[in-house]
Amino acid sequence: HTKLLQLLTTKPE
Amino acid sequence: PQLPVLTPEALIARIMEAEPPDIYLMRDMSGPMTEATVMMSLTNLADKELVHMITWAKKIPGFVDLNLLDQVHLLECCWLEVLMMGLMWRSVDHPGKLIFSPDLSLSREEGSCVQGFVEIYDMLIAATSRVRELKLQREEYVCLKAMILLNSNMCLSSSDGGEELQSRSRLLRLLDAMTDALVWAIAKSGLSFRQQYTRLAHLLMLLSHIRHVSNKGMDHLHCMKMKNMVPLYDLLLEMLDAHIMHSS
Repeated sequence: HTKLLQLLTTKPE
Repeated sequence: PQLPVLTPEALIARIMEAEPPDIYLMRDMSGPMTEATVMMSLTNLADKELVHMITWAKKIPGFVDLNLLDQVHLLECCWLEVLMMGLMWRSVDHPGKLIFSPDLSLSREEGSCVQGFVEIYDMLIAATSRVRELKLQREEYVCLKAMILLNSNMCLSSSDGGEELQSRSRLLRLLDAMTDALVWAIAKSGLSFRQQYTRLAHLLMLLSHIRHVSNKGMDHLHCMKMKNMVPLYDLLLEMLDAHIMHSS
């Protein structure tokens, strides 16, 4: 689940 | 760390702010509708919505305090239910139609060009009619959608180390807070106590229908993928594969 993890862990701008 | 304690009113205000914007398909739908074009449109839209869904989940107070693996599992389990709940909400004022996005609505006839889709279409129409009968309020809707996310998987992190247990108890507290918020929203309607708990039961019973339609939809999408009817990519493919893996 790379994309999901990536979206979950990026800080909101 | 303790979760910040929010009043039901404040919690609802926060999840109202978390609501995703209207998402448009932005494709020319003037050509003939075929199985392939309808499936392409639906999956394209779902892929866009999924990105917004993750942003939405992160804005639900307490969600990002769960451990990361639990966050992943919850989203993998609930994503189609959340999409369907949103679809029902958008379609509530359009009897007999499903409003997938402001620029994509499908009649039953248009849906019927996709093999196996009519059964799911009819279930979605029936569930939407129930939402209409119940005159679901926006505050109740946002609570139910958050509950779908938080209640999507009871068997989270398999090992029972300290961190996992803590995350699980946090999740249960979040669900309690969401229940309080839903009860508060129902109480605003000025119903009698008896009518209030009947309504609470009716609203929660909707969720089991949504779970059922979502499972049907997941099987259908999996089937479409296997037949190479529609090319799946990115997030949608990942979420579908994860769901199939969990359920097998």
